[in-house]
Amino acid sequence: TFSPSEGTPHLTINREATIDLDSSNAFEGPEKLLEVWFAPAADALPPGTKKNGLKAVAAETWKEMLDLVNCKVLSVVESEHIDAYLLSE
Amino acid sequence: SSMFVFPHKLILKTCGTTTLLLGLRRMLRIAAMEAKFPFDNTDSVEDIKTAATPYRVFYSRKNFLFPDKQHGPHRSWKHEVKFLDDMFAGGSAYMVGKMNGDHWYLYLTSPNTTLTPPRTPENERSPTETKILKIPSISAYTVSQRGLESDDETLEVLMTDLDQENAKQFYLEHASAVAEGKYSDRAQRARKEAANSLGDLSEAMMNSTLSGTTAGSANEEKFDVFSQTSSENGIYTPEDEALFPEDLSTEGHALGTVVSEACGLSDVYPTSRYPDARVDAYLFTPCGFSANGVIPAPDQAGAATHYFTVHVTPEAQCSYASFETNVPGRQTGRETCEVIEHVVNIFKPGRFSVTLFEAKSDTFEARELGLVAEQSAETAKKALVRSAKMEKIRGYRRVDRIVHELDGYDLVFRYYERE
Repeated sequence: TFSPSEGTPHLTINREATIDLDSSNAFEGPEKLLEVWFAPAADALPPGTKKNGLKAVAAETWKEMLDLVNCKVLSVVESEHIDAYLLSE
Repeated sequence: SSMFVFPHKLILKTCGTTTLLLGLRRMLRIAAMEAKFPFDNTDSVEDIKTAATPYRVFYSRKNFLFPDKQHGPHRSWKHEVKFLDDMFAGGSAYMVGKMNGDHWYLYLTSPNTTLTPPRTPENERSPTETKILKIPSISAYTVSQRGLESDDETLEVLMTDLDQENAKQFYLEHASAVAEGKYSDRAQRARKEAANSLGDLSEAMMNSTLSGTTAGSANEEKFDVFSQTSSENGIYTPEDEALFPEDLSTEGHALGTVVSEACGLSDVYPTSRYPDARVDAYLFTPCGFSANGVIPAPDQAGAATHYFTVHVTPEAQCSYASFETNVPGRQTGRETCEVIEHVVNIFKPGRFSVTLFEAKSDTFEARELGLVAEQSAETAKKALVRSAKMEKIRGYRRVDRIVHELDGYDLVFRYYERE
């Protein structure tokens, strides 16, 4: 259904995280939403910051933070401007 | 749960009893260590306490269904505000909506203007693209740059009391049946196409090669995509992957895609209008659904990419669904209320709230310096018409409408109940 072009986002699945995943005990839907800005816009990063800013950080590094939050990465859609992580608790 | 990483900001949205705020310090440290964002709380980046200085922080949530089951700083809004106040200066905490009903919490800090670099000529936007009021005294510093991505707007629809008959589509059992019907059709078509293109290979041989349906035999064995080929823990074996694109190779993802299309979510931002859109969806066992959408702006190379995210808990005793997007209303070719109606029609909630966060084009400082660009009558009229349309969501009665003018943003909270 997609018409892949050069800028098409790319999906990577972490199969290991999906094994034996069971959400029978999920009961609290309402989410906690945190948005942290480090600059006013993607093209206004502070001097000295890596060219791609937060997108230069490896997925493995984010996983250390997500461990503190009690989330696992199921899959990632990487694109030029956004990396979208689908997570499970 | 979902996370979105942009060059300049990170959005983390987590359900259940996750301890989101306990990850915040590590996030700030990673931003300083790995992405080299500036920090001012230690002398050296090696110091374990080093934390990048955020430009701005937003934390929000709806009231929990089971607050006493939360952990750590999430035990209460008061705990969360204290946690954030201990980390950031100048934060403000709000509660929006009924105290004795559905309400919504928001914490935000003011923009940290010490972090705003003077604009270099090459990334200066052309005057026609944004309203630029050059302030000679502040070198190359333009009002439009202050805290504003272009089209910085976030819409969130938080739904509870979902119609239970409709919510069945977010259960594995139901979705497997839908998929089975759909993929066995597709498998049949794939087989025919392969037979035609291979020419001399007869269809019978093709059937045996694909070890699927034993076509025409007395005890015809239906080509069941899931039980036939997936190993005991539900993970596909290589033979399946011929049927699914390389990256839809777990049951949860494959069924998530089936549900995303069947329930109409994929049509909120259709690939006919957003050819490079990508939806990553997952159906949990035994139920529950999550999806992220990455929506590159159509036919504007290099223009911003936007996202949407959906999380669904279908069980009757705690039913909930959320939809969030920053795709600008004017880009979709539809009114914001039409997007809301589309989403609400998918989940059929008994009650829902809508928060619309819109960056204001005239900034706080611009107003102070008396440099506010007169908002054209046309823009004001459009905003009024757009707002009026939000009052009528088919099948629902708008109960509350609460407006907050925050530093740099207008926040409009609306609450609806089924008629």
